[in-house]
Amino acid sequence: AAEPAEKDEL
Amino acid sequence: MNIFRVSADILHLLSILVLLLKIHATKSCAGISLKTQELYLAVFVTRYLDLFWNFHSLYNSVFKVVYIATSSMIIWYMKRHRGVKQTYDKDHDTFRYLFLIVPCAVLALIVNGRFSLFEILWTFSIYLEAVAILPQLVLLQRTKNVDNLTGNYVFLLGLYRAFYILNWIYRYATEPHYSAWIVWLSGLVQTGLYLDFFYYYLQAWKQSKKLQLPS
Repeated sequence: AAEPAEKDEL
Repeated sequence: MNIFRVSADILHLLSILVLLLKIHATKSCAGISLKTQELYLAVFVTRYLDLFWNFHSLYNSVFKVVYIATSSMIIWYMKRHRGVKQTYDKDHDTFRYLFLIVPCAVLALIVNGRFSLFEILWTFSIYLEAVAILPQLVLLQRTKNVDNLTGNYVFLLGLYRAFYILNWIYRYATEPHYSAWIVWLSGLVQTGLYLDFFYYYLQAWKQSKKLQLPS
């Protein structure tokens, strides 16, 4: 869950 | 998740499906650059490597699998399908992959968020996606062929990029720690290249309109 925000985009 | 982001992802999927279904229905891929399609597959594969260990949401995972599967199918049609591959414009689609892949790889090694294999491949995919349309633009300029297929496809791709920009603006305004410079700058470059395509698309459209006028 520590991934940067932009990694939740496709 | 916001409406701009969902719209963008759906438009992206639609652009791929429109291309795939039209190739399937007409058994023709005239005007489509195989190089661009292969670069997009490389983008998806290098970006979605985390599919197996980084579960974010079912939404993300399904889209990742569908993007990889549908772009693979387009490439399969263009390279392997007996009827479709004969319509591929090989002689004009001569853009060299390495002109895009090498600079993107070098840039990803220099400008990245963290020096790790996954991070560098992810950054590479962001840079590569920004320029992957170039072989398609070159093919278009060479053949001057903007038909419904390429037109609709690139129109939907352009809309997808525009909605991602709206998504970033929305997230920047609503999420306190949201910042993603690499993605934003690459996204702006990418959207700029699509604007270039829109320009040719509009010109071709105007010309065909003019041709229909009685003289």
